[in-house]
Order: sequence, then structure tokens, then C-alpha cells
Amino acid sequence: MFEARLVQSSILKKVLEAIKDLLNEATFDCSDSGIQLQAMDNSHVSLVSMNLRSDGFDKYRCDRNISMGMNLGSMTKILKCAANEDVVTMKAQDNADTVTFVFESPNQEKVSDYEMKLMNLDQEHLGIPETEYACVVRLPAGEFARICRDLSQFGESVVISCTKEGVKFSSAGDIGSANIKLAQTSNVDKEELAVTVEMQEPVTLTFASRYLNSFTKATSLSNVVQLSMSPDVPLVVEYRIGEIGHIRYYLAPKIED
Amino acid sequence: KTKQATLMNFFKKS
Repeated sequence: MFEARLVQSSILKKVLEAIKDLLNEATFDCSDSGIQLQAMDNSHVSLVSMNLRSDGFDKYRCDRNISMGMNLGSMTKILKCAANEDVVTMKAQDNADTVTFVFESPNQEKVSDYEMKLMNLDQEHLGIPETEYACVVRLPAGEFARICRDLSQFGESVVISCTKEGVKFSSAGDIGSANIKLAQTSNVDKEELAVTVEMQEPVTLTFASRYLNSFTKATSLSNVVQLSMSPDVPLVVEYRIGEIGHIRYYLAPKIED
Repeated sequence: KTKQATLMNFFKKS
């Protein structure tokens, strides 16, 4: 028996919003420790890694590990049926081929349940080594979304350069070029408004702007986004999901041909 | 000229 209850169904809606741009379907791996998801987009350029810890749920029970392959389009349709203030419970029997979503209004006067067929998905898990990154940048998530949106008007690629002074985002194309420099915040009153850079060595990497834009669909999950970079390895873009977990996007860089 | 790498260039299947 698997059962996970979340008082804020809006978190689940936001998680889905954050992954459905990149993935059509995904396997939710449920265990005693929580719900994990790892999936690459079709072109194998980016990867989504999400973790929701069991202790972050209002009730959590998972007697046996189960992997639930879900069509994210179908899941979106179902979660649209939940009001933001509803309490959501996901339920599945061991070895089930369906999952049930139960939505309860705060006053318990309306209770709906939606059963969704599960899919058998080929799981292609990648081993991601623990990495010490040369540069770790934290900035307001809304600012990052704005930068990605603004620069994607100029070219298909965004160059991210990180030095100890700050971080620079650049793009160039037919209409011209654009550079956005963010300096490290000198005095931090509010952490969620700060730009911070932890740097071992400077890094410059080039990425496809359309993936960066897709990652920013997670902006509503967190005030802060963290970018981790090292020379010649994939970028990690991380958003925390409240007190319950995180979503990380890995993006392979563009390399010299 | 740059080309898009894939994650398989960096990570192994587990």
C-alpha cells in the first residue's frame, strides 16, 4: 500500500508545471524515504531529478517500493480538477496498475477521487556523480527567469560566465547581442533577493536557451535558484520545493565542434 | 562553431 497526503495540493501542481515542458511521461519511484523521479527529455540533453521526502508529507506510507509510470498530460488534467486549497492524497495498492488521486476541500464537504492508469516506462537511469562545482551561484528565481526570457529573443544559445565579481549572461544572434551582468550583492538583508557567488575557479559555458527557459517553469516553487557549474560538465539548476524536497535540472553544455 | 552535447557524454547509465 502506498499513500501520500499533502495538505497543499498546489505544491504538486507546481511540480507538474515544472516538469511537463520537458517530459511527456515519467516514473515516480516511491519508497520509504519518499518520492523520486529521474528522467531525461527525448533528446537526452537535459535531465530532471526530483525528490520529495516522506517527512515533508502530512501523511506518508509506503509498505513496498513501487514505481509508477505516469503520463504527465493525463496527470495535468487530473490535477486541474483540484482547487489550490484542496488536500491531495495519492494512493496505490502494491503491484497496482492504477493510481488514485483524492482531493478534499478544506471543510471536507467535497471529496473527489480520480483514478489514473499507470504506464510501463523504460527506465533509463543515469548515475550522476557527486561533484564539487567550480562555481555556485544563487540568485532570485524570478530574476533568472527574466534573464532567460530576455536573452532567448537574441539567440539560441546563452553563454554563462562566472567570476568572483559576479555572473554574466550573454546571447547573440541576427538582431544583435545582449549581455546581462549581475554583481554579487554587497550587503544581504534578505537572502531571497541576494546574488551570491562561491567560486573556486572562473567558468564559462554555453547552453541552449530553450532548455533554460523550460527550467524556469519551476520558478513558482522557490524564491531562489542555484546554478552550479564546472568546466566541461553539465549545468545544475536547482530549486527547493518548500521544506519537502528539491527539483534539479541537468543541462549538457554546447561544446566546440 | 558549437554543437549540443548530450548527457551521455558526461554521465553513465546506471
